[in-house]
Amino acid sequence: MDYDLNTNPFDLHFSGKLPKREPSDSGSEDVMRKWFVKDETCMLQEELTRVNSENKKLTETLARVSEKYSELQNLFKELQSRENVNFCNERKRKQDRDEFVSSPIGISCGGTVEKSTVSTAYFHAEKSDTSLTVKDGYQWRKYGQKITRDNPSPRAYFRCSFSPSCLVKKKVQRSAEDPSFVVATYEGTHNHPGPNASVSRTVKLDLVQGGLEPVEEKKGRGTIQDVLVQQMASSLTKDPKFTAALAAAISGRFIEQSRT
Amino acid sequence: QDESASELREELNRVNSENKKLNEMLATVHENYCALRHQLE
Repeated sequence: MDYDLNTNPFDLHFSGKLPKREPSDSGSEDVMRKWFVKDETCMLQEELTRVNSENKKLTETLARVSEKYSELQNLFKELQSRENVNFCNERKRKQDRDEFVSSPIGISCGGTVEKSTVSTAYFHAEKSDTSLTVKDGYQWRKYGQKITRDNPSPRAYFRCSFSPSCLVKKKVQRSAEDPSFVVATYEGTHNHPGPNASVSRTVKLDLVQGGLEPVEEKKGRGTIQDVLVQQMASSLTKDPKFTAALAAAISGRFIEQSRT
Repeated sequence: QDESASELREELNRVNSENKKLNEMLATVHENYCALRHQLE
């Protein structure tokens, strides 16, 4: 920005520059007066020209400064909105991280990135049981718990006991639709066999037999078959209609068993 | 002649008053500009 603010709109000494009215005792007083007025008019004209030119300069400078100010203001707004977007993204990322995973799943120590797998499983649990521990064949270490708005039951967070070599995590929460079940959501795939697999009791869909009954997890089951079943169960459990139908079928089976 | 001088004085006053306003505006815009630039730095 280079402009000169040392302009002087008011020449305070201007009146002193005007010719002084001196008393005249000669007969040519009239001529003198005319001369004086003419001279004053000339000086006034000159001063007006100077002030007008200054006015023009000021107007131009003001326009230039206003333009620069406007540009700077736009830049400032742009930077501010960019900063806001960055802040929101960062907050969302942090929220997502805190939501489920405390350290990113799928990023191994070697730095390679794999797509994480997410699966869901339902476990029957007594309403009085508030421990949120489910027997799924693996050992877990609890690392957090919180309550969310959508479901008043607490949500517990676990990581595999083999962590950090195994990065699988799970969250467990009582089902909002049917409180007689707890829902476990797993992220990642174990890179080791489950030590308690023989005693696990997981509700899984046996598609081969076409039934909707709880089946015992068997030690030594083929890995591919396990993965396939997990994937099918995962995709099916995403369908709310299916979940409702499954819960109803299981409840019906329990009622039948209690009658017989 | 007297009339002409009087008109000139009037015009001079008007332009001077306008210049004063322009100077004030320029000072304000310049001040705001400096504040904003300082904030950006």
